[in-house]
Amino acid sequence: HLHLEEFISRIMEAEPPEIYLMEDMKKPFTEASMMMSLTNLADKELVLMISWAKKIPGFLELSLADQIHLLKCCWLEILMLGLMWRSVDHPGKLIFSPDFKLNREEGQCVEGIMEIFDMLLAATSRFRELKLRREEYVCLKAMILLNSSEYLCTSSPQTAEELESRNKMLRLLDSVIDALVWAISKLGLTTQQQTLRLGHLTMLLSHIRHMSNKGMDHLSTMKRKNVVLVYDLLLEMLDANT
Amino acid sequence: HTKLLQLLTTKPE
Repeated sequence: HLHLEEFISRIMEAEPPEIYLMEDMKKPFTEASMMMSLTNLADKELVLMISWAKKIPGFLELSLADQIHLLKCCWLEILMLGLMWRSVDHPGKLIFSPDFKLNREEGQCVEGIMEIFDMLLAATSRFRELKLRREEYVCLKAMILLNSSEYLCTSSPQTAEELESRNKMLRLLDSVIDALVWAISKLGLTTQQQTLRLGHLTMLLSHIRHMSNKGMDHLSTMKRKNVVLVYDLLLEMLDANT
Repeated sequence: HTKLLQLLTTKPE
């Protein structure tokens, strides 16, 4: 039951450090080389994402099964929101990392990826129009972590432990929503403008879910066609969704 | 043990 200000500063502190791909980029890209760079980066980011989730106040108090379930559901949405945040001040570019920046045309070499790049660029422009603030961004990311639809809408807890974990998760979601409302209230807007902003920001979450679903299909197709070798943590996270 | 489980259950340094 942390004060909102403290809650928000804890999730700000949980932010992962900047990550570099650290590969010799050979341009022009081939389908295989671009997919390899993208998956290598994703694999590194996933390790940091797990440390990030553990620092969200209350996350480690959920049952281990729920922690696993939530991360397996949302990982690509979280990666995509992070990508959009890094790209928000660079119109027309996707800043995967400081040493791995792509424009939409470069997506041409990977079958089916330009469509996803375009969606990411469009959603990034929307965040640019809205002038997304860092405090809002960290709240949205935590909301994505806790917003598994399977979890909230389809599973009914069977045991006392499951029920307790679900209740904790809902309380945690309350805290994150309160924190987002609080962050918006600091912007000097009228009450009506604050309500509209909350609506616009949260509606973007459905676009992020949609892009994540498209991205997941794309990655599993690339894996099936042996364009890229998916291994380790990324494989585990992908398999959970296919 | 999966890698995700392993990363979740290791104590932060």
